[in-house]
Amino acid sequence: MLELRLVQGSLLKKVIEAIKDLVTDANFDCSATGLSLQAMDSSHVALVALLLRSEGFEHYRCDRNISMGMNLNNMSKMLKCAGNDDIITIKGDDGGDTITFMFESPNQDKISDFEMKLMDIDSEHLGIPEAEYHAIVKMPSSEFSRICKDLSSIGDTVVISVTKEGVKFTTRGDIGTANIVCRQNKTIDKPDEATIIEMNEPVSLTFALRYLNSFTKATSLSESVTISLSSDLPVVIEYKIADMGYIRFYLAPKIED
Amino acid sequence: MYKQQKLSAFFGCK
Repeated sequence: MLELRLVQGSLLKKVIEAIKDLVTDANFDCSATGLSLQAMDSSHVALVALLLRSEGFEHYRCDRNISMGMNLNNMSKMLKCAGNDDIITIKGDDGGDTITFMFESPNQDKISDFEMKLMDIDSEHLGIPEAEYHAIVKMPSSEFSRICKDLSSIGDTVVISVTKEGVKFTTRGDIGTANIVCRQNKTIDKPDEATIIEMNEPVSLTFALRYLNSFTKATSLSESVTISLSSDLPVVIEYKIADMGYIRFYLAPKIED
Repeated sequence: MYKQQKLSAFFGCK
């Protein structure tokens, strides 16, 4: 038996919209800790890891660990039928082949339920080791999104370099080159607008802008984004989900051929 | 030119 009641249903709507273009099908793993997901894109270049902790739900019942395979496009179709202020409850039975989404309007005058078919997904689960990163940049998520969008009109790849001067985003294309440097800016009264750079050593890595632009679909989930870089690891782009958990995107770098 | 690496080059299967 599974019953998860999420008062801020819009969070789940936003999470699915943020990942559905990157990942088609995924297993949602439910345990006493919370609802989690790990899935790679079809080319095995990017990975999304989601955690919604049990404490973030108003009611959380998960009698035994369960993995539910869902098509994210179908899930999105159903969740789009929920209002932004609706309370969403996810219900499932052990061993069942369907899951039910129940939507309640804030004043309880409209209650809908949508039953979705589950699917068997044979997914590869990667072991992601805890790592020390060479540099961690925290910046406004809207700023990061703007930079990725702007640079993708000029080039296909971005070089992200962190030095003590700041974080530099560089691209190159047929029409020319672009450099955007963001310096550390600790705005004390507005922490969400701050850019904070923690650097153990300088690092410079190249990434496909197409994937970074896809990750920025999570921008509305969090005011700030954290970019963790190491020269020998995929970058981690993390959006915290208020009081509940996170959505993390991992992207393997490009190397000179 | 750049070559795209895969995640499996960094992370092992669980």
